[in-house]
Amino acid sequence: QESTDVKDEL
Amino acid sequence: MNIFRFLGDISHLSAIIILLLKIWKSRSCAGISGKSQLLFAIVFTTRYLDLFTNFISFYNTSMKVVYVASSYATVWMIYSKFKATYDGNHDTFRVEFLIVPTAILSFLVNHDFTPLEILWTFSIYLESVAILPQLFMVSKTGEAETITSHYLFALGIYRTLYLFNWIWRYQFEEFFDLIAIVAGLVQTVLYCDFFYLYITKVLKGKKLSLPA
Repeated sequence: QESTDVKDEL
Repeated sequence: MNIFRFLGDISHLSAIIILLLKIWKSRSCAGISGKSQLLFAIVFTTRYLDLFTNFISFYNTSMKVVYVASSYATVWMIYSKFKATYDGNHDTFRVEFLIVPTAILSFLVNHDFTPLEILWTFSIYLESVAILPQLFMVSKTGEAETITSHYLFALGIYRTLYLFNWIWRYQFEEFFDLIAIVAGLVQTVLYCDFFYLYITKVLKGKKLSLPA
């Protein structure tokens, strides 16, 4: 999963 | 969400609360680096710009609001409300040596050349070194109040726990973000010296004193 997807980490 | 990330967030939140309470209750920010707190305020501001455009969960949004609000409140207490107790003479780390290289690096190494992504990348890089002025100040004064060392321990442990969170996510979610992982490793390594002193001294009831 590319990390530019939704950033769900704080 | 996994246990490591949750414990990491709790540890981060408690560090922020410990610091807020220490300054507010003692009405003093002695031994606290205003520069590090300024850098944290920049980190949260540049990282959570999607606060209003990107709803993930109530937990995510509320934690972001708390982080941003408390970081600004801490900066305000240090540079305004209790500025008489701010120890500027020992808080002399040149933050431009942290901001400029991380800003340049965020333009060179990122996942996507868009404003939001570059700002997020900058906040990740900056967070990894944001504690340096504080650690520098502790080494300069040669000691830290016990409450300050608890603050630093909680803050250091949060990103250490996030490293386990990324191992977990790589294993079970096939997710990994190399930028966050490398920066998180750097951030954790910077605390190692302090972790050693904290565990060998503070946990034995002694005061944290660094060989100046």
